[in-house]
Amino acid sequence: LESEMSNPQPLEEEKYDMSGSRLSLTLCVTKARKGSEEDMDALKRMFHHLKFESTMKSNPTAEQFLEELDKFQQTIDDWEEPVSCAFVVLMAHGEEGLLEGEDEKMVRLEDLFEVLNNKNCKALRGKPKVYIIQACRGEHRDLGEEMGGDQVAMIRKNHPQTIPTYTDTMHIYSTVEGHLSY
Amino acid sequence: RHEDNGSGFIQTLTDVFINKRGPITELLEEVTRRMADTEVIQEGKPRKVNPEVQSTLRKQLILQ
Repeated sequence: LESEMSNPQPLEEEKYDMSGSRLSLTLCVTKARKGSEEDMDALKRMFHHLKFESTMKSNPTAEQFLEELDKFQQTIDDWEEPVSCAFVVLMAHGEEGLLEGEDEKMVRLEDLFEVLNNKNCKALRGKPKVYIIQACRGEHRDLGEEMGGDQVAMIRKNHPQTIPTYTDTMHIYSTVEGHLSY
Repeated sequence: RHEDNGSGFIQTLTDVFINKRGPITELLEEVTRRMADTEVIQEGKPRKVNPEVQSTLRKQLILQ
């Protein structure tokens, strides 16, 4: 231990196996969201370039957000070949933890994230799941601050034998908690 | 969102994911860096906006 402390070892760089299928689902409310069609076009190009089987749906209601996620989960679990990775892109007006459907009703992001976790989607168990959320998360406006020092925190984890329900997921929000997204 | 060009976040993310190669965490650092360097004008006033990433990935995710 003493020698490790004085001689830090490089981290092991283990990678996810990406040789199987890649699937993506994009749900976008375009109503009263000018410019969102351009975002869908950009995502279509990206998923094509990255060799994803891409599904896109415009203007889902709050309930349809959940229905489409459920359908996507079923598609992944029924996929004939091994699935390596799934992306879900959600674009709508929003508040912290909520997305607004085309019908102006709200859906909880947590309920959407549940659908593909390690408990509910067997084919994606231990496989990377990436959520990209383009939506407001509150009303705050960031005016910016002068540049300051950086703080770095490192946490080292053990490697458990069983898989937790909520691993292998990445949430990428367009803005930080409580803030507007332009 | 820009009415003709879409949102800064999605447009930056797709540009980085198509044109850069590396672990997704590093690609997202590039997205955050580019957005942090950008000023958005809203109601005539400059604003800042940057993405937030929450991850429970256990390995490197490399898309290309």
